[in-house]
Amino acid sequence: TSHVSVLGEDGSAVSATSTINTPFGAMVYSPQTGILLNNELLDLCWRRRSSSNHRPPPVPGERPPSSMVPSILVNKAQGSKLVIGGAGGDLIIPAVVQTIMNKLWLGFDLAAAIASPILHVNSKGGVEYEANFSQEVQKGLQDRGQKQTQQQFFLNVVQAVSQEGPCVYAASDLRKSGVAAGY
Amino acid sequence: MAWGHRSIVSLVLLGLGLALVITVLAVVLSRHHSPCSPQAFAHAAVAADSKVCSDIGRAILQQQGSPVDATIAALVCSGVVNPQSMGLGGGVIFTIYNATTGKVEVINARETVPARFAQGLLDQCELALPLGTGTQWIGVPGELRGYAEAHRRHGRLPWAQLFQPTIALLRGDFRMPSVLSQFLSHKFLQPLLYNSTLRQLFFNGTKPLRSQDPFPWSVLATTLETVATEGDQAFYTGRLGQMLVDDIVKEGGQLTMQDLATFQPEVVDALEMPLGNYTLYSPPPPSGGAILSFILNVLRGFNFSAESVAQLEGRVNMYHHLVETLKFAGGQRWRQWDPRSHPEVQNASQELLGEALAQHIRQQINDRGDHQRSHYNLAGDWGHRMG
Repeated sequence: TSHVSVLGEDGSAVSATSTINTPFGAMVYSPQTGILLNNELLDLCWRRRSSSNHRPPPVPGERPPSSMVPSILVNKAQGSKLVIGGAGGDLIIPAVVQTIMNKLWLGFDLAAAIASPILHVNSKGGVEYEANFSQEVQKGLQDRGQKQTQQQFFLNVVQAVSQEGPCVYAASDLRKSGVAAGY
Repeated sequence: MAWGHRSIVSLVLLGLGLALVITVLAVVLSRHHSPCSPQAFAHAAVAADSKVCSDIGRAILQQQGSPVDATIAALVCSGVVNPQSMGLGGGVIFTIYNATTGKVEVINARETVPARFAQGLLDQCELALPLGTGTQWIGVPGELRGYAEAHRRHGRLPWAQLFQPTIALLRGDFRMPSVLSQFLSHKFLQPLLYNSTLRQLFFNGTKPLRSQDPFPWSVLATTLETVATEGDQAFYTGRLGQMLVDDIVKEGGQLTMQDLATFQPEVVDALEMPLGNYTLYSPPPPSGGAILSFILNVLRGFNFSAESVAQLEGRVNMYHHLVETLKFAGGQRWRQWDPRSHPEVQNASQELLGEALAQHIRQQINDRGDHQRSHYNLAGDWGHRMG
């Protein structure tokens, strides 16, 4: 998955997330067109009724559930905006949530809000910590009964552009060597 | 009396003089002291996951392209620089804010289930994890239709102009991007890639291409040139689509030209939820916007701030509430099904944005994190780690 955030001169904005789900998707290549095919139907595997493990069969034309959240936050009174989205499968939502909290509630600047290590809660309620996540906080959470789970793959990536009055800030995730551009 | 009158006049004049000096100072200082920090831009910006693609997006803006034009150009580029992450064989979701109208719309061009698919497909889930390789997992690609619809509704520059920068990139001395080369040489992925049809693109003999190796991908440049001149129709009803379908069928897939021809992106209003002084606009199911809104709505009620997390105990407390809220969100994922195919979940997401559910969840959160999974309605597995 890749995410692009754009803010134009007139204040219009676009948040767009595009996806090949898992690295290289279905790993099927079309040599005549040069196109790699995604494995989107894999996302039907997560579609279960809330109380059972039953998965209803696919329906032609159905779109599988997705963690993609290209979003735009607008504060008309202050002339502020945050154009944000992320990549990384089921890490997308926790990564975007923690970036928004860092930026809007904790007062981080945009780059720091994105760079700050995240935590993730897996489907069994176990807590997974990205490398460099505060050891003190991890200890404090364990004292409260939170169960820690090891996880080596953290492919979360967030891109965002923010407007604060006359000031425009843009940040791409250094986890994927991203660099933003503006003028 | 005269003396007193004169002194009042002088005081008034002095006051006026002072006021004038202060005003002039304020204006001069404000001119020099910009309210923006050094890394700010003055007009516009693009944030993509590579410098070259952010630069391509910015150049489109500077050619008076619309933000949608810039986004499309940056996405086309990202499909070449980070093909492990996205490309024309996938799907895209746009959330678009129009500053003139204040309207926010979502264009969902995620792939759909084809008319025919492998029998017992979902019985293969456990076996397929975590990567899901093989033609049986291929949906109907929506990417280009999504670009075309976004451009039709919000484009300013000619369609072809959005593809030129990436075509030039590919037609030039294109080298293996560093991030891509890391994925190619990853010990877990490399053998899978070598044994797939991607070997012909990414390997030199038995070795994957390394960072900065020449990376000739001229067949994709030709595809982009065809799309640039003939539009997305070349893919969805023309010879590009036919070539794609032939290649997939050759590998055992069941995609048809009919699947491509009937693919339509969906244009809907964004979900809208007040979040303090902001309004959060996000994509509705089957995307994750309702879950994102639910999490932020619950957490907003705890009023975290820089002050409240200044001490360690405050940070632990905030992350504890985040973890508990993420667990409750996991129990709500069943609401993300596609409402077009599952009428029974038609309005399930609206409840996620409501204050009643948020308040109810806040009351379920206490100082302990070791409740049973049923406390959060956490069912089976969900989501994959990659993407």
